Amino acid sequence: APSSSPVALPPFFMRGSIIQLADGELKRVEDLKTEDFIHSAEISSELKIDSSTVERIDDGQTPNAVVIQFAVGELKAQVCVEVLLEYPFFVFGQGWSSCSPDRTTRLFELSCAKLCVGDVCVSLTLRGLR
Amino acid sequence: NVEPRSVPVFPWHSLVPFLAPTQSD
Repeated sequence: APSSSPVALPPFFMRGSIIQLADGELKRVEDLKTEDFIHSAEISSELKIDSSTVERIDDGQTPNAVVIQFAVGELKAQVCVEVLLEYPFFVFGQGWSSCSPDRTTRLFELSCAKLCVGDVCVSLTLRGLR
Repeated sequence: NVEPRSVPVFPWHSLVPFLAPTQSD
């Protein structure tokens, strides 16, 4: 079970937020591409991109929350996170996706696809962790 | 084309969930 309650959506998901890539380039959050994450992780000494596949999406403990179960990395380690419906994840080759694209668009003006079971999300782990 | 001075700049990794499969299961 998830260990903590969902956190409020942080400000950097608001459309127009300025994001700095690992090479110093600045982009708006809505303009980020899969390659930006991959390239940034490649030149990071500490962080590694993992593929995290959505395996289940269940209701959370509060009305606006969901519990998402991911299979992380090559070993498909099971990780659950509880987040707000509007929390966006970046899906490989697709872009921002959330469990409630309407809410994400309304609250943050960030265009989203619907996050579905089987989607493969960008996630991070520390290099060297096993 | 992007003015960084008067607006906050967030690091790219802030946007990515940190899913570390190292917790006890």
